[in-house]
Amino acid sequence: ELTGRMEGIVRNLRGQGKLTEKNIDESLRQVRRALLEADVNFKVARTFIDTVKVKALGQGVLRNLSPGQQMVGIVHQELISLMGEEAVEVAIAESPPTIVMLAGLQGSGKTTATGKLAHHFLGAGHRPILAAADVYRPAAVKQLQVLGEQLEVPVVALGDSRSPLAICKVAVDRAGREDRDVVILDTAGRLHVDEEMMEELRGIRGAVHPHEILLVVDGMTGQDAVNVAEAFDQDLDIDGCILTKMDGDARGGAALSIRQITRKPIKFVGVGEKLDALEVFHPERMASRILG
Amino acid sequence: VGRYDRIDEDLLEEIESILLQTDVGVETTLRIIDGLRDRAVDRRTRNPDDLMDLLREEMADILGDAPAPASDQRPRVIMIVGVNGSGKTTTAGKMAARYAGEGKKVLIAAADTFRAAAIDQLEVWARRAEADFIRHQHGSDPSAVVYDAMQAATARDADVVIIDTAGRLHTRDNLMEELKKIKRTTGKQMDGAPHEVLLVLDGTTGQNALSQARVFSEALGGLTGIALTKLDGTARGGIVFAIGVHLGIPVRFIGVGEGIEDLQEFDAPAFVDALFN
Ligand SMILES: Nc1nc2c(ncn2[C@@H]2O[C@H](COP(=O)(O)OP(=O)(O)OP(=O)(O)O)[C@@H](O)[C@H]2O)c(=O)[nH]1
Ligand SMILES: Nc1nc2c(ncn2[C@@H]2O[C@H](COP(=O)(O)OP(=O)(O)OP(=O)(O)O)[C@@H](O)[C@H]2O)c(=O)[nH]1
Ligand SMILES: [Mg+2]
Ligand SMILES: [Mg+2]
Repeated sequence: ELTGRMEGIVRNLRGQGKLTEKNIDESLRQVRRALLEADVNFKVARTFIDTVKVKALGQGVLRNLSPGQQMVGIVHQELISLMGEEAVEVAIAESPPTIVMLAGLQGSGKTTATGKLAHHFLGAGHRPILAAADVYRPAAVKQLQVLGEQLEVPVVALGDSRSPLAICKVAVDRAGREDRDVVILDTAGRLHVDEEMMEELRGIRGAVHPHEILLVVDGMTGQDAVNVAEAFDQDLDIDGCILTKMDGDARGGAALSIRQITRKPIKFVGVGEKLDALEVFHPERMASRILG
Repeated sequence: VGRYDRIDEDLLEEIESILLQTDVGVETTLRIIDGLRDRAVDRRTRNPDDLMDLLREEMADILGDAPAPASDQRPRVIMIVGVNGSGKTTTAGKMAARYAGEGKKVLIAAADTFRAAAIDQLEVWARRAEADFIRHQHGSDPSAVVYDAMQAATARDADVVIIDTAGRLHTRDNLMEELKKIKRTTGKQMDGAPHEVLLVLDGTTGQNALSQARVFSEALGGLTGIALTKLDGTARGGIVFAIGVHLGIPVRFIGVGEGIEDLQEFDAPAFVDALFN
């Protein structure tokens, strides 16, 4: 189950009696390279390596493991514990409706994730209603309406309204009147450096008080993941993240960067374009995928 | 190389960390740093400013400045491809507007017949760009749309045909086959088509972009260029250096926003400068 660079570490430490600072450093150079190739952020990788080095130095001699196996074991363990818990659920509000808000960069998969979450909640016996709060992108509202029709779930859209805030409020209000116990707010893609658009999100949050704010991040994101996650978290205090498009062959290092910088859980993983293509997060699988 | 001053090695390390943080990738970064050392030795470069100039020169060279494939064939057929959400439909709209602004008659083909409201989205762009628009029903065969568009382009004497395709992961063989069929369809209708196959890459993408470029290029018998989008954010798009080194595919356009004007022709020296700012 060891491939690539991790296997190389075990090989290179063959014949060494125990872990020394010198051979630890050499192994960590290879680990760092593996992390960078997997799109882990440069500074996040450095912090991770420093932590692992301390643990390796403090490890002492383990009779039944070779130094190489020890090293890989420490790296794996540290990565898994950083990845966080398995399958953290969306918090259901004590008194309905539970309000879930999605946010993220352009094209990350929010509208599709809105549909997938609705499908997920339907499966758990809930009655979702969706808010089409992207008034900017051409046919964004129509896109969500099509998904709503496929799921037989109502979609709130205000014909000529240019106010995402108004749309979200109406959706929450309708949830109460139509006995829908989950509201999912699909927002427009935006840059974390677009002050006006980030203010719009803060405004929605302040007016509607979502129980759950999820950052939707494209699984193939590179070094920039840290900037995006940090900014959205600082502005909104997100509750977690959905990592999308993981049905491809991107290594997904963005996951480690997001975890390191926000300490918030990755709750779901998108694994396809269909509305049932949403999985709960598995930290061990993610760790293996990143280490390659 | 032991003749280096300490300052140079420190500077090289700083350059390395900048390149890595802009998604240039480990292997290509090492290649660039080694190349820089060689150039510096060749030209006996010592001071940091001159070293940075050498670096900019080396990196601009990697990106090249190959002009778009020339052809006076009419219509010019441009196929737009790439993974999900990278900015293809928006880029197609911007390009249509650009050509229309040059007085060209543009026809847009809605070959994404799969994703919810994809055709509606592209139709808005066609109206904005004042381009002709060819569409079929949602769920129909994309190649049939393209066939229809090629026929219409001839009948209407269009200058440019822009084909927007559905987003697809390069790991989906059946979807890559669908793309090949679209390409064949243009070629059957017109010798030499498509004249351009443009890969739209999201500027925030990491190392996976190299794999995307490789697979799309292999499937389609080459890519004529890349459109690198969303550079108005904080991502730098350094992955195009890896693509330049390994595949030699040039960047033709960059996307710098969601508006119709937010498309720029690629300027390598400016791009390299932005990387270091
Ligand atoms: N393969 C795959 N494609 C996905 C996944 N999630 C979303 N997509 C696709 O990614 C593209 C973008 O998805 P959208 O839901 O429109 O993204 P968005 O974040 O709402 O985009 P904006 O509203 O423009 O910011 C579409 O083609 C989706 O079908 C996933 O997990 N896997
Ligand atoms: N900020 C910014 N956003 C962009 C740029 N180009 C495209 N976008 C946005 O990215 C999102 C996705 O764009 P689309 O054109 O729908 O992408 P696509 O590749 O056609 O998506 P699929 O067809 O679903 O695969 C939209 O919200 C666009 O407005 C750009 O250069 N800058
Ligand atoms: Mg959307
Ligand atoms: Mg599209």
